[in-house]
Amino acid sequence: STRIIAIANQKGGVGKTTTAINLGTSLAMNNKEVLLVDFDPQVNATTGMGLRPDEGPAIDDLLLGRETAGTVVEETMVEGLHVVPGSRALSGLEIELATVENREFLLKESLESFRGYYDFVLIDCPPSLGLLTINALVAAGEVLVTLQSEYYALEGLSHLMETIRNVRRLWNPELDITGVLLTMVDSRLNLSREVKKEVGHFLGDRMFKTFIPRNVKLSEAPSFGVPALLHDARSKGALSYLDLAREVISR
Amino acid sequence: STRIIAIANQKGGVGKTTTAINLGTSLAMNNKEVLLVDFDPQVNATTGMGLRPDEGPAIDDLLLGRETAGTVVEETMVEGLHVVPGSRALSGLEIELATVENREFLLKESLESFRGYYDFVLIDCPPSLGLLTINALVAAGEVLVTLQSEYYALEGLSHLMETIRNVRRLWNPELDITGVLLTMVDSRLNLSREVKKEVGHFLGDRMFKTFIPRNVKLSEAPSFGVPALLHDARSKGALSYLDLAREVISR
Ligand SMILES: Nc1ncnc2c1ncn2[C@@H]1O[C@H](COP(=O)(O)OP(=O)(O)OP(=O)(O)O)[C@@H](O)[C@H]1O
Ligand SMILES: Nc1ncnc2c1ncn2[C@@H]1O[C@H](COP(=O)(O)OP(=O)(O)OP(=O)(O)O)[C@@H](O)[C@H]1O
Ligand SMILES: [Mg+2]
Ligand SMILES: [Mg+2]
Repeated sequence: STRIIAIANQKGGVGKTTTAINLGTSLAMNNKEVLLVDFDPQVNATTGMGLRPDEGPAIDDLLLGRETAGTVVEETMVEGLHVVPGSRALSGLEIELATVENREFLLKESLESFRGYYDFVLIDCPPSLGLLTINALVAAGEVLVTLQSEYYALEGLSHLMETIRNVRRLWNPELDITGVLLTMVDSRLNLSREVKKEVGHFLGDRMFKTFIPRNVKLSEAPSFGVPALLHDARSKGALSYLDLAREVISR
Repeated sequence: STRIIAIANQKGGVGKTTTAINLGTSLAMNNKEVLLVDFDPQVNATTGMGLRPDEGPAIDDLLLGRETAGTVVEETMVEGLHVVPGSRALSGLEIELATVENREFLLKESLESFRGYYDFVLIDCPPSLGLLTINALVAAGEVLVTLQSEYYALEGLSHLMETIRNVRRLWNPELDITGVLLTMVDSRLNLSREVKKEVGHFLGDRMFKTFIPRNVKLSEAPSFGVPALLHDARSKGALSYLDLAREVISR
């Protein structure tokens, strides 16, 4: 069966795209078939994998029924990792879809035909709790929350959890939390250590044991259009995502 | 006359709120009367100034005509810096406003009555190019773009500039760019230095001479509900915002 995981947090810049790309790659390296869906109009997951957005069929074509599942999927340089490219046009969709009948279910319906072909489908979400992220939470069976070890990121967590509960109640009773992943952890800083302690207290075993350290190799890799595991496989950043993949597989 | 400045970038986590709070504080320390408008449903600019969101009248009340300008303004611990508190309810507004007649002008109309009372009005924007940010770009006379010295942030810049041009053409011919501010610069990293060089090349004198270094005091301050200048006035982070204020005043 196919696990569909939304990677979400409305706080901006907390490592959603970096996690989608590097967890996707690590799962593929563990012999899983993985589909990465770029559902953010910034199209960072698309360019971060070396693809050019808005050149061929993309996620908006699939959502609006202009293309079928088979025509939007692109292969990547990672064996076993495919991508549904993103599109800038997604940002206009929020307003266009506002008055459409089943607006919360469009992505869920689009992804149905991928079930059975992939072990994992990862959905990279934009930094908001608008209609795009709601669609991702309705389409997914589980949510992986990336949490930067900073004050503002911690502050937004309760709003995100409230939204997940609402989606579960209104549209998707199966929605589960895969776990909360601490990102950009700098163990030398008090702030990082304090946030880590406080979150552990508040969330307990919903936290992944793995955390992602702040590591420049993770932020350099996208400029070469490759995941960190292809940019510098021995870096702390790349290795921490391999650990995360093993933990996700065993959950 | 009152300068209305939108602090914008759809890329998440690039220092918009940190700049709104600390530039606002620095301008007030230069004897300017400043109003900070929290236009992001994450309400970080509100809590970062020690105020409690969703407790009294806020920006959504002003926008929808439920309250007047005089009743939504709150004083802060910084002399000369007032805040219009944000509201989580803003995130629902995007969908609600989708079918309203003059939906792009609602903030502009709401801020009219503040003209003449403040030297500066700073608008903290959410990480998207949706209706909220469009409203801010229509209400403002100028845009300050915060740019993190990272690859994905650089990639999104052309889309932001295109949006600014569209807003200027369609709704706000006066819209100017105050400047582009490099944030979280870590001069030890190649990536930071490379981005800085490339942006200088691409943008020339639209770049502020001042840049903001990565400095933990800037990310610690919000957990105390105070701007960095009150948390640690001698820190590199706080001092760089004083430099920025002088540069903004002289532009
Ligand atoms: N562990 C890390 N160490 C160092 N840099 C990182 C790390 N994780 C992500 N980054 C960098 O930090 C920035 C923000 O990360 P990323 O873009 O993945 O976050 P995001 O949550 O997807 O942002 P958005 O909200 O805009 O979609 C990027 O420039 C990325 O390269
Ligand atoms: N110069 C800096 N040095 C260190 N940390 C910083 C700096 N500027 C901002 N930060 C921290 O980085 C994180 C992102 O900054 P901030 O929240 O201001 O960005 P933003 O663009 O407003 O984010 P969003 O897109 O979610 O609104 C915050 O935790 C903040 O405290
Ligand atoms: Mg992203
Ligand atoms: Mg912000």
